[in-house]
Amino acid sequence: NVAHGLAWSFYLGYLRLVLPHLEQSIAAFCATHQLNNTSWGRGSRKLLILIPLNANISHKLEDEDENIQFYDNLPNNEIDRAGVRGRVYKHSVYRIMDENRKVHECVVEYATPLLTLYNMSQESSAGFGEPERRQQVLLFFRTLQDILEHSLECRNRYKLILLNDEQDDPHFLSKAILRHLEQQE
Amino acid sequence: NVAHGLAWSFYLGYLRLVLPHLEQSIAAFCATHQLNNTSWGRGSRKLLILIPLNANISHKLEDEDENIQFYDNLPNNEIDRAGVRGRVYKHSVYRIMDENRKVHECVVEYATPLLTLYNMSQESSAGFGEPERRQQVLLFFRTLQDILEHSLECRNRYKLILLNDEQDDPHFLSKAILRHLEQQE
Ligand SMILES: Nc1nc(=O)c2ncn([C@@H]3O[C@@H]4COP(=O)(O)O[C@H]5[C@@H](O)[C@H](n6cnc7c(N)ncnc76)O[C@@H]5COP(=O)(O)O[C@@H]3[C@@H]4O)c2[nH]1
Repeated sequence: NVAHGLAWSFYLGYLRLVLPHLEQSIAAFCATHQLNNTSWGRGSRKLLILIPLNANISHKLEDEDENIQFYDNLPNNEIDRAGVRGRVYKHSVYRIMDENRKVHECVVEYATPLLTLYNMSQESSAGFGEPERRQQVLLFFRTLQDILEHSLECRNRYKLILLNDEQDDPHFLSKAILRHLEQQE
Repeated sequence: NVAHGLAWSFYLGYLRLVLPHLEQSIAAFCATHQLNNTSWGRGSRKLLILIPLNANISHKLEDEDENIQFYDNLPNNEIDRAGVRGRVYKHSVYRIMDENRKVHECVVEYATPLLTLYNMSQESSAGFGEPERRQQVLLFFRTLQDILEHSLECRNRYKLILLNDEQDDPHFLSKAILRHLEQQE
């Protein structure tokens, strides 16, 4: 079950390493970007992880929705890993505009392992196709949710956002993100 | 089968992206480090990927063998991936000393997904333990070998080095790497 291993890999090789540093990185970012602490709500100082059911991943969020703009990257986090010295881990900060034209900052990205699921479903030699892919995305989501709920290093530092298939709404993504941001504040 | 998915992930999310740029990165590195092109043999301008059967991975190769020294990193390669802008991909260059005290440069690292296999075997809730781990490492190696042999983007740009369990030889790792480097030259 590919999704099971990818969820564990995402936790053990990424989330467990980066989430403990997230709060500090955001504080450093606010200082260098002259953002008084109140303009970035406490509830949104989490890593928002987008999980689209169709595994259709975009490399730039603004390509998906005009109400989303790339702002800047958080400071780099360098870790020696498996022989690579100072491997760089970073996150991108986006600005999301709501329907009242108010702007909200947040750290958001797609769950990278879904790219592997998508690409594997396109490679005939990888052993699974498009019909199984949706099942694998759901298994990835549930396994990851379960792992993260039991993780002390990660608790309260992330939000998993399961995205249903894109509808015709051009602001589908910004609305989904805002709904989760407002839930916290 | 966790190893199957991790091998595909390693290829689709990493090797397929970085190997086509390797030759250029090494050339740029030689220019900035005043290494005339002949001091770095043609056969060793590949990414050497270490795959220890016991999945015991070190974060700094010089910790494993005194005849290995970290030299410097290749130039960064920045790619927009799944919402992370300018995600950094880099490799480390090491200097390996042979028994005649001659130094050889090479780009070498451990296969990072083995860290996931190792960590999963330690977490009781992940579903597999130490006895299955060796089998999974072998499956990872064979799956990866198979994928890479059929890959146009990667051919001749890598070398997989399967490492048997560490023996008492303190220069086990440098000798294993040198054996593969000399095979090419
Ligand atoms: N968003 C995001 N940013 C990151 O910096 C990052 N680093 C890892 N991951 C994801 O976490 C999981 C565990 O990573 P691991 O390093 O064990 O495997 C990685 C690793 O073996 C290799 N790889 C990827 N990027 C690098 C890199 N920069 N240097 C060395 N190896 C790399 O290829 C595998 C798959 O990578 P991704 O398919 O990008 O997703 C990974 C993976 O799902 C990341 N996800």
